[in-house]
Amino acid sequence: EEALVTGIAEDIDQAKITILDVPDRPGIAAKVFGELARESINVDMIIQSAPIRDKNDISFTIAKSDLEKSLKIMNKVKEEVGAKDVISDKNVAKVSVVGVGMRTHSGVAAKMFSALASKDINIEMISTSEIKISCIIKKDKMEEAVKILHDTFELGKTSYKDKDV
Amino acid sequence: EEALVTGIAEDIDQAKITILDVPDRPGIAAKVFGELARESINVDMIIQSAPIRDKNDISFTIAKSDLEKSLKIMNKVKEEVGAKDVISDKNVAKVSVVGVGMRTHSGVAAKMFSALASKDINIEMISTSEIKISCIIKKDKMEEAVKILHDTFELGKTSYKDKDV
Ligand SMILES: C[C@@H](O)[C@H](N)C(=O)O
Ligand SMILES: C[C@@H](O)[C@H](N)C(=O)O
Repeated sequence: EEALVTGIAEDIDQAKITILDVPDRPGIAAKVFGELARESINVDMIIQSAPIRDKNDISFTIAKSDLEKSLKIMNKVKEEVGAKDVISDKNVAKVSVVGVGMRTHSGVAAKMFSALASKDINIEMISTSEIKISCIIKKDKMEEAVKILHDTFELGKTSYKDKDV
Repeated sequence: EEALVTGIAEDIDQAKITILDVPDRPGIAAKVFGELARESINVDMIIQSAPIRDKNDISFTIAKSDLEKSLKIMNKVKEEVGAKDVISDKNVAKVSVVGVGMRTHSGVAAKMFSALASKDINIEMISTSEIKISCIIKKDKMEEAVKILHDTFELGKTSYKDKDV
């Protein structure tokens, strides 16, 4: 299936949290998100890359207004599971390339990442699906990111507010 | 929007690769996926969690038949960007909970992760979207994973082959 990019989405109401060096054993991810769900925290992206030496990091994003509450929860979880640290950043935003057939998307992904790199925009987190490639970048780079992505993918000037996608 | 789970998808044609400790600066992700795209490697999941001390790891999954070729490419990239290592595993598979409204999905995610933990299934990688929560697990745990997820989400016995979703 050909990949077809149909739009750029932006979400500036994002804060990221990472819990570092959790034990890589069953039940840890369940605990982290169970505690967040219990407090009705809506989680947007959940990103966990491959474990290394029996440890892993788990990152997720939430609305900025949920950062303080989420950090309280995560610091309690950190104690309970014996993680190394909890770090966060509210000066981030999510920019996404939206389309179809993005599954076989190394070409579209490479194009998106190159476009951001061409403007010296650092990519902090990456998550993909069949219909979306999302990058967490610094919030103050969002305007430039949306512009270069529109130009790169030859799209019109409007971008979706991510909530509408 | 209420989260509604409509099915379980499985993809056993998965191999994972992680390039460890790449410099956290613009252009690195572009290089990794540019090289893979140049060789027409179809990438499924791309997962990059938060950077730590100016380094990051980038993980991705591909079809098992592309593992050898991808490893050659990645080892060359590793030299070129000064990464620490490239690791891989072909004994993995991807299990996903599919639905709608998964965006505000800490509850659905917690439920999925708890279900897997209840069968002692370790979650190696996690990636989410509005319509899908995907976990990379050991391939030999897939059958058990699909069963417990069907029971947990009270779905019928059939699971989607992920290519059809
Ligand atoms: C790190 C965390 O995901 C753990 N592997 C688990 O299964 O819960
Ligand atoms: C690590 C890698 O994603 C890097 N930050 C980049 O922007 O390319």
